[in-house]
Parts: sequence; C-alpha cells; structure tokens
Amino acid sequence: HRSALNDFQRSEGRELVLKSWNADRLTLLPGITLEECAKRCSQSLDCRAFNYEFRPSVICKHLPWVDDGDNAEVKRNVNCDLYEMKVYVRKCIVGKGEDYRGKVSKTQSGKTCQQWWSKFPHDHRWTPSPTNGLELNYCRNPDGDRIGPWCYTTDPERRYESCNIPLCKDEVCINCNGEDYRGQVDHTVNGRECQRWDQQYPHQHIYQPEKYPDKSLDDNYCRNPDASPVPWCYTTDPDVERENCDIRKCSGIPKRRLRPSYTTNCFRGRGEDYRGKVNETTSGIACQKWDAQFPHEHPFYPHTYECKGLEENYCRNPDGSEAPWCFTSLPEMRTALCLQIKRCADDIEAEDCYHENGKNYRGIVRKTRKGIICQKWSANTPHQTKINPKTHPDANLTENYCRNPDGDLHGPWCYTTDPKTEFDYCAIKQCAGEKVPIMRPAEPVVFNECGKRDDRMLKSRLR
Amino acid sequence: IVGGTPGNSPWTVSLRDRKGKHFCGGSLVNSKWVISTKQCFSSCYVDLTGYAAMMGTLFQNPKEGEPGKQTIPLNKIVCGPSESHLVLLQLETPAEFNERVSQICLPPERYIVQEGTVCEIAGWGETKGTGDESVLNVAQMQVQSNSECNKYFKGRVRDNEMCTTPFSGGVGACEKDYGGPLACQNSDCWVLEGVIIPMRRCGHPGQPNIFIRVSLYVDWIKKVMEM
Repeated sequence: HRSALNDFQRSEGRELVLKSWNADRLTLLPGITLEECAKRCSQSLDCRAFNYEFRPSVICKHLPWVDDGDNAEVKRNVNCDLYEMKVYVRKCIVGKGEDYRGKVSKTQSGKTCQQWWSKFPHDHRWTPSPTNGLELNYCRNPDGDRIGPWCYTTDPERRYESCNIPLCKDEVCINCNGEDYRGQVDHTVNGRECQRWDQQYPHQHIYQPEKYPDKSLDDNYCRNPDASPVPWCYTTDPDVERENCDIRKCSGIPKRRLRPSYTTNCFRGRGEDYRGKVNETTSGIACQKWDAQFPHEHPFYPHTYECKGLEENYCRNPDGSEAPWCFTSLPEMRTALCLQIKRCADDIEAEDCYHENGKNYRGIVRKTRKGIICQKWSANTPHQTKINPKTHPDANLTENYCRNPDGDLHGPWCYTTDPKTEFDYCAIKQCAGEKVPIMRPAEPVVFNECGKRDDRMLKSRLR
Repeated sequence: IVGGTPGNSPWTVSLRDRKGKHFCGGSLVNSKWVISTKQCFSSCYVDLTGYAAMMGTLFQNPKEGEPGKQTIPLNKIVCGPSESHLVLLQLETPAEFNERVSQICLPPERYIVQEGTVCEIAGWGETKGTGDESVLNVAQMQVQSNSECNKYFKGRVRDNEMCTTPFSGGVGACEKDYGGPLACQNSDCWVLEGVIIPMRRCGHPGQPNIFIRVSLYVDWIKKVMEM
C-alpha cells in the first residue's frame, strides 16, 4: 500500500536543470502518471530525481542528480514539480542510515574520508557498484553498523570512524506539541511508514495540503495539523489509520512562552496567544476547568499542551479553532466560542486627520489603515483603477496620496499595492469632534428585485 | 437563535470552515457577495482556501445531493470601514437565484429604519435548548430606537448600531449566528437593516438585541461590489 512517491521529496513549482555538460543524461517519458514516473525512477539505477511537467503536456524527465549545487540547479517553473530521492537530499538518517546517500565526507573528528575505490592508506574489501552507493569518499554504512554512516579515514593512524550524521528524529526538536515542526521524520513511533498527505490511500482523510497551506503538509513527513499532543501521520498500513511520531522534545523553557505576542484583553488572529481571564462563553455560560474531565471528557490536558496556557477555566484556543473557546459547564453543551472577547484592533496609528468626509483632504499620508503602501493613482498595477486623474481631474489625485475623489463617507482611501486588497481606507482619522450626519427616516422606498420570500416554501421543505 | 422557530430565509447563508463545519452566518447582498461580521474571521487577510458558503437548504447538515443546496467556495474577503465590524465575502461563482436562494435588499444610505418595524433574525446557531439546531431558526422582533435602547445599555449603543425590542422570555441570536441578518419588512420585501454581532449574553430575558446598522455602510458595500 505504499506509494513509490514515498521515496521522494517534492518541490512544488520547481524544475531541476542539469548543467550543460551533463544535460544529455536525462530520460524522457511522455504521458505517464506521476506514480509510474516515480516507480520507474526508483527502479532505474541512474535516476535520482525527476521533473514532472504537467503543462502544456505531461512529461516525466528522469535525472541522474539532485540539486547539489554543482551538478544541477533548481529553477522556478509553475508548470513543473521536482521530485528528488529523499536519501540523496536528506541531511539526517533514519535507523542506522544504511540508505544514507548524502555528501558528508568527513568523520566526527574532522578527518577526511578515504575514497571507497581506493585501498590506501587502508586496505578493505568494499568495491563501489551502481547499487551500493559507495561513491567517491562520502560517508556510508554498507554493513549496517550501529554507529551509522562511517568511512575509512585518510589518517593512517585511524582506520575508520563514524561521521556522526544525526538521526532525523533528533535533528530537529519540537516545542510544545510540535505544530510548527517541519522536519523530515516520515515513520511513526512503531516504525510504520507514513502515508503522503496528498494521497487518499490507504486512508481517506481531510488534511489535504492545498486546504491547509499553513500546516506544511509536505510529502509524507510527520506533521501536527490538528493540535494533537505530538506530530503524527496517516500510515501506509491499511490496518492502522494514524500514529504518533517519535521526535525529540526541545529541552528548557518552550520558546513560545517568551513570545511578547500574548494578549490579555483582546485577541489577534485565531486567538492562540490570548492569555486573558474571560471564563464564560458569549452566552454567559461558565466554562469548565481545563484540568477537569467533568461534565465533559476531553484530550486537552494542561500538562500535554504546556504552551497553550490552559489555566483555570479561561477561554483559550489550543487547537487552531476560529477563536478562543472552552468546554462549558453545561452537560448538554460541550464547547462554545468566546467571541465576546474583543479582537485587537489591527489598524496602525492614524497619521493625520480630515474634516467632514475628507473630500478636500490634501495631505501626504500614503498608507492604508493596515499599513499597506498605497498604489499610485496613475498606475494600473496591481489594480486597474476606475477612479484616476483622468476620471477625476480636480480631485488632486497626485502620487499615491490618500484622497477621497468619490466623496466616500468613510474618509480618504487609496488603491493598495497589495494584490489581494483592491482599495482600503487610510491611516487618517476624522478630526476631533466631527461627525457625518445620519439621515432621518426617508420617504418609503420601493424595492423590486430583492428581499422576496415564498413563505409557502417552508412547510413543503421541512416535511 | 434563542426563542426562534424553524423558518425560511432564502438570503441567509451558512459559512463553512475547512472541515465543512458551520461557524457563522451571512446574507446574500447580490449573487456574488455575502455580508457577514469580521468577528468570525481571524483577519482581513485570512487565507480562505477551503472556506465556503452554503445556501438553498434549511438543514445545517443536509444530506449529500439534497436538491437546491448550493455550496460555493469563498475567494476574497474585504473588511469594512473601521468600527463597522463588517466583512464582504466574494463567492467563487455566482449563486443561482431561485425560490430557495435570493438576495436581500439593501437600505438607502444612512437611513434610520422606523421604530416598531417588524424584523426577523435567522441562523443555525445555538438555541440553548429552545429549538432544533439542525434546521434554520428564525425569530421575529421589532425595531427599538437607540435612545430607548440606551436606557438599558446606559448609553453604550453607538450610532452605527441599532436595537430590537427585548422579550421577557428571552429571544436573540447566539453562538454561530453571528454575521447573519436582521431583515426588516418593507411592504412585500425584506431589507437588510442589521448584521448580528456577538453580545454579552444570548436571548437574555428583557435584554434588547444589538446589531450593526447596515445603512451606514451601504455606500461601502456598493463601492466594493462595483470595484
């Protein structure tokens, strides 16, 4: 049930380009599936990576090198994904490292390794072959030695020595419950291989990488997208859906505790750093203590989530929900959000003020209330402007200064240089003591295309 | 919705997170845009990958293939003027209007809806045991003037907010209703006069309900849709 892609590390939107002197050493396989391309590369003796191009047509290109700086280089190409054999790009080892294929060629005491093909200064019985990886003088572990990858040294006085390549599970330690772990462990605590996150077999799941871009669900590496106690993965064993991974915990005070981003009387983003003392839900129901299992049993033990501030019964967000929440003290209501906690204002300080609605503002503020630099009124990127010096010649639309050419009642604004934000109001506030008048009830207004409802519908649909 | 009954509100949508769970309400102000409250979103730059609006069904968790259900991914969020607590969400594809899905009317700019006007709120949120959370609940209420409302809230109700009358039995919006509509009747049409925002308690007996007054932001809504 394992995919051949499990042996590869994917680089999205990347292409490996060989150097001119070895550019002819690639193999083209048009039109085959990604899985087939990977399988054939694994079976081929001189394939270590492949470009999988999907536009304009599908082409699988087998390559004899990975991105090691001197034999090939990686370029950006949105129509292509690069897959490199893990064993050639990994800087750490799994198990005893028999499959290590990195390029370290010095021993732990700094001695240079002897070439494997050479018998001098130390004679030995190993002979390089296309399959045993005994390349040049790189550290290897052909005999499964306990000490991991090793080599004969060029020091006549020292026959061989370990190269001290770190274990992947120790190479990167985790803080708290490892939500930001981005290491390369790809086996579980019981040695089961992990399933790729971008595959739905043998286990169907909801954690598709494109739906959780912030969770770095790369390849089949252990990750923690759901605030579990430790990083975990789905396994290639059809009988075991998911299992935790064994990754070293960083020693000392978890870094997160020192982060100044903690807030107490409002929350930012999803509120993971909220540390205030609100302990009831929006509807006024008291929260259950985190260290209690009644009336609701739950997995969020304060000692397991040591960095989440699960004190008393305060509203917290240990699992990446939309906002701080808690288990409630009502048996029939398990959890509830604490959305009554204010969101911290993310506007920057106002840098100027305007009168009335700001239509006559002629200042030089050129930043939005979120601190984004304004786009020039005369430019058309990143946003095509419908309002510009041509359409509003007397609105003083100079440079990228905040202006109010259309008399927007909410004040001066500008197009922004953020491609995702077309326009926004500026870091300018109304001068003290001014208010825009509110209309009194107008004459009856007639609507026609909206707000119509067929109340007879309700009975038929609920039946 | 506390103190409501199952009802029909074709402009009310259910906002779904990446796990497909309902987390807030919203209203269709045209076929491509839904209005809701900023309080439901972690930021104005939140990555909306996987988020969607579900409409055309009365059920919170409709069965696969239920006729009329439309689930449309969200692909853009625009935050309203400061203090508005509003966001506009763009649908990846236009909603299909039919007898189950329609857009709600927008009030005239800076219009104050008359005290006593009949309105209703709608949502799939918490009922606190007063109703069935598996279907859309609707509760009727009447507009209360800000001056009247400020007697109860000791002057804290601002101009950009509006109130509806309290009920001794307690009627109001609750968790996961936020962002949903306060729709008020105008002859045979319904107009979006308010957006539900979190309050200190849900459906508290004798407590008026507070909403963001949409008429103050109609110019912004139109500007975003035009831009």
